[in-house]
Amino acid sequence: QAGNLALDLPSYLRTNSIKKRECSLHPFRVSFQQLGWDHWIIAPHSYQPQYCKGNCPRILHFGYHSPNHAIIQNFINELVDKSVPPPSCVPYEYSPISILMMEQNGTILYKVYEDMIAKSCTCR
Amino acid sequence: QVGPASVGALSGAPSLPLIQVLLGKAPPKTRPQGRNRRIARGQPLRYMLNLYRSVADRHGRPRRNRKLATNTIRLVKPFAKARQPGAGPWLVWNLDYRLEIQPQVEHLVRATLVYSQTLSLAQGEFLCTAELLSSKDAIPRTTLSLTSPRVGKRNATAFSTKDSWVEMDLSTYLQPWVWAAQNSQVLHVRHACAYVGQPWGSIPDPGWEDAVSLNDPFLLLYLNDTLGGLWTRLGGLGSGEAPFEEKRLRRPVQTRQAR
Repeated sequence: QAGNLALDLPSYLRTNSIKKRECSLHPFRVSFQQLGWDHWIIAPHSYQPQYCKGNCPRILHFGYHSPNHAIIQNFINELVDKSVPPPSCVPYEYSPISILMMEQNGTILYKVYEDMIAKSCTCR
Repeated sequence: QVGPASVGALSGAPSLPLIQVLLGKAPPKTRPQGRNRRIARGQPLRYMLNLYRSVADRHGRPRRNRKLATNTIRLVKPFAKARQPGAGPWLVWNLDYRLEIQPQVEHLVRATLVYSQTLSLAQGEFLCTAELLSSKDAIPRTTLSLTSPRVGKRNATAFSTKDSWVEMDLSTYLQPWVWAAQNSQVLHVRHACAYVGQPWGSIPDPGWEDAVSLNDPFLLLYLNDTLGGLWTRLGGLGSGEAPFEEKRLRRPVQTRQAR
C-alpha cells in the first residue's frame, strides 16, 4: 500500500493546488523592546527569527529533508492509524545571531548565539 | 500581537537553557530608567559598536567576509582606580581589572588591553600610554617606560586622528595556569597621560584631569563559550534533549547519508 503511494509521487509533485498551505518558511520580525529585553541588549534593535508553518504533504519528498522515521510516520497516519499524527512542520537549518549586550556589572559583551534564526523547514 | 515579556516573567522556566543563560546575564529592569544605558557609554561602547558593525549586519547576522575566531568578546572596565603621585609630566593611574573568566565554561583565546594613544578633548590634545603590571609587586611586565612625551616627533595630523586605538596583546600574560596559580583573576595596569596639545609647558584648561580620567583603558577578552559548558552550568543533563544536541554536533546534518 505504501508502494502505491510512492507510485503516485510523480503526479503528486505536479499538482500545485495545495502548495500555498504547505510547510514553508515565513518571515517574522520582533523588536527586543517587544520582548522586554531592550534595557540590556544594545544591538541589534530587532530580531528576525522567522518561523515554519504549513501542512506537511502526504508524500514527503526529498526537498523537506525528512528523516526516514517521518516518512514512515506519515504512512502510518495515512494508511494505518489516524490517531498517529502526521509529521510537523519545523525548522531544519538555523543561523546564528550576534548580540551586543550589557551584563549586570556594566560589562559590555559581544556574543554569538547559535541556532537563533530559522533558515529552512522540514517535516518530522 | 504579544505584550512585552520580561525575562523575569520567564524565570519559572529553569529548564529552558537559553532563558537560564539570559537570566544570568541580564541586568534587572527595575533600575532607574536610562541607568543601564549610562553604564555602557563613552569609548568602550563606541569601540564595541564598531566591532559589532564590522562583524554583523544591522539584524545581527554575521557577515560572511568577516568572521571572528571566538563566539564571545567581553569588555572589562576597571573596578578600582588610584592616582599615582609624582610622575613628572605624566598623570598616572593604577587600574585593577577583574577577569571573571569561568574556566569550566569559557576558554580564553586572546586578551588585549585597549587604550587610546591620543585623546582629542575639549581641554586639548593628550598622549597616553599603558603598561601591564605584575600582579603582586606592581612591577611593569611590559617594556614600556614613562619618559617625556615626544612632542617634537609628532606632527599635528597625528593628533587630528581621533580614537587612535592601541590593542596591546596580553595573551602570553593571561594563560589560565598563570592566574589560576595566583588564585586571583585581578589584573593590574598603569595608565599614563600627558598634555601635549600646546607648546610644552603650557597649562591645559581646568578639568582636563577628570576628562582624561574618563577614558580608562579596557580589557577585551576573546572567549569561546562552549555548549558543553552551558550544560554543565545548568546542572547536567536532565530532559534528554542534551544527548540529541551532542549527537547532532558530532555528526552535522550536512553529512547525513542519502536515503
